[in-house]
Amino acid sequence: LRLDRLEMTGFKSFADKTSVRFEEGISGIVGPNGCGKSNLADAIAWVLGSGTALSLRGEKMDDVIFSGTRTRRPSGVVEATLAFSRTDNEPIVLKETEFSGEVLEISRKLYRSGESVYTVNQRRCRLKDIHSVLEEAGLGFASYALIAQGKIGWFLRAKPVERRSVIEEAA
Amino acid sequence: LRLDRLEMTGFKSFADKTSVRFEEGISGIVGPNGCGKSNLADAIAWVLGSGTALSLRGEKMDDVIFSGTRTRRPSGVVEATLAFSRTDNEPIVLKETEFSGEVLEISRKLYRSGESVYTVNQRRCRLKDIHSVLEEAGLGFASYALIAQGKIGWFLRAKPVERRSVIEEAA
Amino acid sequence: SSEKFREAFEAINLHFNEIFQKLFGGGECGMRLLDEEDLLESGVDIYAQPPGKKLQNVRLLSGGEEALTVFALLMGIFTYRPSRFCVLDEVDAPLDDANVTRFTNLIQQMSEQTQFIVITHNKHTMKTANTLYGITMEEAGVSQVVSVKFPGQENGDGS
Amino acid sequence: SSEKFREAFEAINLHFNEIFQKLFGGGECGMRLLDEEDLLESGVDIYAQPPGKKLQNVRLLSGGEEALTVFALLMGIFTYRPSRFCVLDEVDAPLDDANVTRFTNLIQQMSEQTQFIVITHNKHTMKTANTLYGITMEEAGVSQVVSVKFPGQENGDGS
Ligand SMILES: Nc1ncnc2c1ncn2[C@@H]1O[C@H](COP(=O)(O)OP(=O)(O)OP(=O)(O)O)[C@@H](O)[C@H]1O
Ligand SMILES: Nc1ncnc2c1ncn2[C@@H]1O[C@H](COP(=O)(O)OP(=O)(O)OP(=O)(O)O)[C@@H](O)[C@H]1O
Ligand SMILES: [Mg+2]
Ligand SMILES: [Mg+2]
Repeated sequence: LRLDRLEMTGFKSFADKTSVRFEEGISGIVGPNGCGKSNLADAIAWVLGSGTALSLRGEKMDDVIFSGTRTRRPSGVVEATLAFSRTDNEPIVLKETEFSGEVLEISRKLYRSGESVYTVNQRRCRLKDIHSVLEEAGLGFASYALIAQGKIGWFLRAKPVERRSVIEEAA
Repeated sequence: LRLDRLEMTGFKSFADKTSVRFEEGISGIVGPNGCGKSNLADAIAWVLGSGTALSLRGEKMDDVIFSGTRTRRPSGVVEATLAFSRTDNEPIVLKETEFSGEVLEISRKLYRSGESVYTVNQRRCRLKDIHSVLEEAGLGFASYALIAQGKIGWFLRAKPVERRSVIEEAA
Repeated sequence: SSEKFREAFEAINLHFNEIFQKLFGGGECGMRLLDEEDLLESGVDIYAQPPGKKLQNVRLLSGGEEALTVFALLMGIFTYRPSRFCVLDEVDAPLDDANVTRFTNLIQQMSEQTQFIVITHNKHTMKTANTLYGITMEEAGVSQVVSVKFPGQENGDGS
Repeated sequence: SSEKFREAFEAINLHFNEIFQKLFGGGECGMRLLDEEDLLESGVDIYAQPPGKKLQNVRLLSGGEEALTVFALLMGIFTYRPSRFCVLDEVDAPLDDANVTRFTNLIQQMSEQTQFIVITHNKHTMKTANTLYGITMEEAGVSQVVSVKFPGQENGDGS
């Protein structure tokens, strides 16, 4: 399983549909202060459900929806998708639904009304399902693999019990 | 009043007597990770009494005393002095003691036993006295003028009442 | 006294906004009293709006925008009430090259009334220092200060 | 299960210490279970001792030492249980030039099994990226992604 691309529309400062292809190896993200680099990282955390309002630097969940500028109106909905390409083609079965084929697309949508929708390959499901599909497909993803800006020292300052949860996730 | 120099012995990683003269303008402090730059900044905060154990990155007050290395024994005492030269020579009177002359030296000493001694020009006094002497001498020092590493965002994240204390100090 | 607080609050707010606009090339910022009636106890709220962006919660500012905003406030306070000296420990770490230049320009201007002690790994910031001190640990675990550049000395063998 | 936890804990500890010693050129570090008897609930303590220094409370580590220590732990976890991808947002900001090089060498090695997405302002880190994406805000407040360098393309007009 490899991460192929991120697509997002209306996610924080990414008002227009934006698509970023990820290659093997190291992808660098650069740009001036305030241009949207950490927002892109937040989008990845948000789709995988590992970002709470607080860790996404907002106060409420809809702070991730594009809030407009002097010349643009705010968006009413935000959508972000992570697309993975699969190397082994074993179909993944989840609650009688079978996901097969080359690509696995995880999407999350949020309306200003508060309604939030997760889908895997266009089929609606819950966040828990997303985690099991990714686990089945061998993604082995854990939230400790996303280091937010200024938070690298988190593990040293955390309480001993909080540190334990990282080892549990890896076990 | 200008800051002339910092002298310290046994302060954190500065085991030996160290003296740094400060010129007018901008003094840059550089060096590899872990060499002692932030320790030097901590020494300034410690002498002025504006560093608690927590903000000096220790757990207890004697964490500021040189704790030894593989080849050196720990120190039993720490001393740091800030020397200011005065531009106007008006004598400063504090509790019937007169401080006159060109230089004002503020010192702080701490023994492993926990005994802590403040002096102004070698005369013992309390921390409160230090603040009043500096105020009288026109230092106009406030703790918001010391920005510790990684803490620049403090004011934005502080509670509204905590922010108020900064304006009060400046008023 | 509440009179003194209000005077300081208003003057600092003015300087804060002026310096913010200089650093960001526009936009607007300020502090607001949560309770206008109660000058002696009221908390202080803060807002910052970089140029062209909508006014949002200060928590949504980027790392660099946050550092620059608080720095503008600090220099705003110094403009109202000069401080003899100021210690800045790697305040330039989150800044991009353009903002490092704005930061160093500002401390150079303010250094007429304030002695700055600036800890940094940034080559550009080092160049703007009048005196540069290197700290080494030739003996493991023991810090030593060496001075490398004095005012008036060109970049000769000093650096 | 507690068996699985202990196995993970011990293996990660080993890798953590190996990588720490590589990054710091010596010294020692590790995690300790606060309550050996109770594998299912016990908290985890952490210690780190850069070469030549005494063992001290991890809070006394410098900014750069702290970042490098936690990074060694993260790569220790990845060695035990590889992660398909990893996002690092300005993790190199507190590091001096020598440590930036150690950091980039390590992610280059680990990038055989993990895709790294590295946000940085550091020129040296940028050079080690296989693909480089620039983000701009030509229209104020609206982010746009432009890709600047592809694998195999030299630093031609792309940078
Ligand atoms: N919902 C939103 N709608 C529009 N803009 C937003 C939204 N949330 C955040 N922003 C804007 O995004 C900007 C911050 O972007 P981000 O934190 O990604 O910057 P960055 O590139 O990481 O910068 P730095 O290098 O300083 O860390 C802020 O100016 C903020 O106003
Ligand atoms: N009481 C003490 N005795 C001896 N060494 C100490 C003491 N307190 C702290 N140290 C050591 O000082 C070192 C940290 O120094 P400091 O934080 O000043 O580094 P720095 O130069 O600021 O580095 P960076 O560039 O990474 O921020 C640590 O390695 C720590 O072990
Ligand atoms: Mg950022
Ligand atoms: Mg430091």
